[in-house]
Amino acid sequence: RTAPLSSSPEPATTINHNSTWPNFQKFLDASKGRHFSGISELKKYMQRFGYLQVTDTTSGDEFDERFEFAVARYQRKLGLTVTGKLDSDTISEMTLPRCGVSDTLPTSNLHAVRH
Amino acid sequence: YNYFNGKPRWSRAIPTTLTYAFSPNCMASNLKLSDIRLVFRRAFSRWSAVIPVNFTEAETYGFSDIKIGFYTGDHDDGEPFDGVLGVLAHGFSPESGKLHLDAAETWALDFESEKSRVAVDLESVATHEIGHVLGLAHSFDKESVMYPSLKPREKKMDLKVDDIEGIQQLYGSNPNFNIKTLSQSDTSSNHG
Repeated sequence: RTAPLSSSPEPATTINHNSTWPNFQKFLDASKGRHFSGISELKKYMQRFGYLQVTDTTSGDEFDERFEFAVARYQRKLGLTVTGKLDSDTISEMTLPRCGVSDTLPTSNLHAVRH
Repeated sequence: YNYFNGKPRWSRAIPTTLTYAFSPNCMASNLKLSDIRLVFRRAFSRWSAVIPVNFTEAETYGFSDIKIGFYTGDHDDGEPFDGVLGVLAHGFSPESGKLHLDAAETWALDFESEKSRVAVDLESVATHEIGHVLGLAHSFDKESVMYPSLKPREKKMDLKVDDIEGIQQLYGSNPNFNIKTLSQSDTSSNHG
């Protein structure tokens, strides 16, 4: 029996590109309908880069429908296979270092010109 | 390629010259200013080769169009940096001119002399952020400079067709630019 996702150690072969988002690996294969301790951090990532609406609930650790939709949106944008699950390709992409500018640029984006 | 909302660009008449300067107080601790200047000069030249916009370094930081600085953590623009890797840098849309890099990164001029496994290529990131400062948002063409992520020790500084088409839609083409001068690798992953 495999250990719960939230407590499973990282596989020895995993290459963590990132010191800021290293814990995302523990959500590998997570999918809708379950509670994953700490997944709210991943929700914050999705919110920061424009895949999850600011008005959506982001504090909880439920992998709910809205989060599944956000994951699918991310996968579609990045040209990944759209599964709505946190598969290895998706997690690998999320752990890469990146630019801080949002990918989807909502109207309220801070990178708009401020006068 | 994609644009920011409202498709902002530097509004002055084209051709034009934009000035840039480095924050005198916010620089990378592991690099010399002369090296940083050289890297940014090359990065700006990649964009000026394809559009009728020139870039020149200003003597006075406060009066420059594009203001470049290395910052740590919260630096009062609402987008705090997060330490090693994670977010590497951000650039603001026109005509803000802000181009900020995370001072906590191990910025590399070349990977021969910088052996760190978390080293990040400064010229690649500079080229990407200049794209934002000029008005390009993220592209999801994996080979493009404007793709949002960059692996440590990876270089991606040569503009691809996607980047070039995007920026030329905003500013027009540099009359001296010839798409045929791009190497095959610059064109094959895009529209061919």
